[in-house]
Amino acid sequence: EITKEQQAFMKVIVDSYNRHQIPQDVTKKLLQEQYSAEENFILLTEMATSQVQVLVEFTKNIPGFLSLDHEDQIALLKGSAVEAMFLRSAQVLSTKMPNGHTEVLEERIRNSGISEEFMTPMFNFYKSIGKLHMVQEEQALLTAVTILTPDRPFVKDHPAVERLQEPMLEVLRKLCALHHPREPQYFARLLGRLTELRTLNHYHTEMLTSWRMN
Amino acid sequence: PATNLGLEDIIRKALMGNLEE
Repeated sequence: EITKEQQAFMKVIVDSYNRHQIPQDVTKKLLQEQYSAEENFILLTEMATSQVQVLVEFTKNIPGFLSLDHEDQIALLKGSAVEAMFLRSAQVLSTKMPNGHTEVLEERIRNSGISEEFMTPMFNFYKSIGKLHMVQEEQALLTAVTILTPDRPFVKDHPAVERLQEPMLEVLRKLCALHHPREPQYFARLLGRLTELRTLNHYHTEMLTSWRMN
Repeated sequence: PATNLGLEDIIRKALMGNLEE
């Protein structure tokens, strides 16, 4: 079972995950702004910027993160931002938002000039996350694990990052056993999503180039 | 690509945030 220390450690991460959300004034624009590819492009770009700021605020609260070398902090955030944001968007889209926000957001994404070949893997990822029915602690910890992935470009001190990621993986493994007793493969399935995220990350760079051209 | 530079700027500014607090 989960030790007292792990419990406290997890609480810090989950509290931070809940505290740092995209501000209301940004999300409510989803419903207000009128509807065109340009409008959707601007709105999605604004939401992405806000999501990066939220991600950094969340990451600052990950135990030990601020004790890492400053440039390594930047390299970790830069290397994982897109993946962490896709993970967060998937979680938001898979928990039914009130009065149709999910449908509106999905429609905007589908009508913002993003190429179809990128749309499919992105929405497939959202579906696969939705099917996992992750509890909040799992979502928060998986996001933290994604950010603390040592092998990102320009990260110098890999062992220091591994020392932070290791306890998180350990707690996540225990959580999965606790919340999904009849699914021994659940933890492995979660980590499988991280691989899928890396592919999405690769697509994302290509998608941005074509999106800008559109 | 320009966006990555933009991304790094947003990250640096947000990280600096704790120095102002």
